[in-house]
Amino acid sequence: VTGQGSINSYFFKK
Amino acid sequence: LEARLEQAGVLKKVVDAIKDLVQDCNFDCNDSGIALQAMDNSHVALVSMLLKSEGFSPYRLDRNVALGVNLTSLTKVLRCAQNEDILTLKAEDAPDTLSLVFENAENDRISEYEIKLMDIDQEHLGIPETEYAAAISMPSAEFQRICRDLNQLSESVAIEASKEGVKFSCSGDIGSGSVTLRQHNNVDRPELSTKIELTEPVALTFSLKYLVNFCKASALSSVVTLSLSNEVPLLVEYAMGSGFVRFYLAPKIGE
Repeated sequence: VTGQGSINSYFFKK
Repeated sequence: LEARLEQAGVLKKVVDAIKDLVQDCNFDCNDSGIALQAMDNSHVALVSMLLKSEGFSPYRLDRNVALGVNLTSLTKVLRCAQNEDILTLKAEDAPDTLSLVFENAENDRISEYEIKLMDIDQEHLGIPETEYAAAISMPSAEFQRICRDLNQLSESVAIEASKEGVKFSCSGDIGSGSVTLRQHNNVDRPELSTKIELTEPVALTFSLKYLVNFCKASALSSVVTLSLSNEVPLLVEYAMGSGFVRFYLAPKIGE
């Protein structure tokens, strides 16, 4: 395991 | 706003469940109830909470209002309430403060507190409707135990769901470990059942630090539901009688 994804990249800004 | 909750313990548990993940956040009050959405500082996890208006009696709201609250401050005030107290939240239209009134069931003690509110410019994220490949419901205490146990060995856990069951596994400097749960139905105590709904097998890796943190919501519900699809955030949901606390966690990438 190399990295941690961030939640903003999955959900869109309103 | 005037919202009366029969059991102060409900709000205490909700705030306890999220206060280590987020510090300052808006309680958005509208006709559907009191909602909160916030990311943790590192933008790895997101918490979404709803206390439905039906859960309050009465629930009176003249216009939508966002109450910017420091959760550490709110925790201090909520510690002054007994779990069984009746809790009333009150705020003006453009409030500087939130008023909390605690009354005991015998109606011979009334405690009144106010906390200062703040302006919080918080971005709201849209969460796409997702058909998850796997949905696992299990006792929340069991999920908490698995996360704590595996966190002793490693900082991350692989969750694999297949028709055989769901496997939580980890490996670290001192060794490795895994827990596999098979579907089973407890007729007498359904809250102790493990259910696995699967449309396709899923395997994802997550940070245990966050999962252990989410498990602080275990007091809210005896059942937790994990929803997974490959390459999307894990959804960990604690349902309450009239509301929910949901946590979303971005998966580890680049295995």
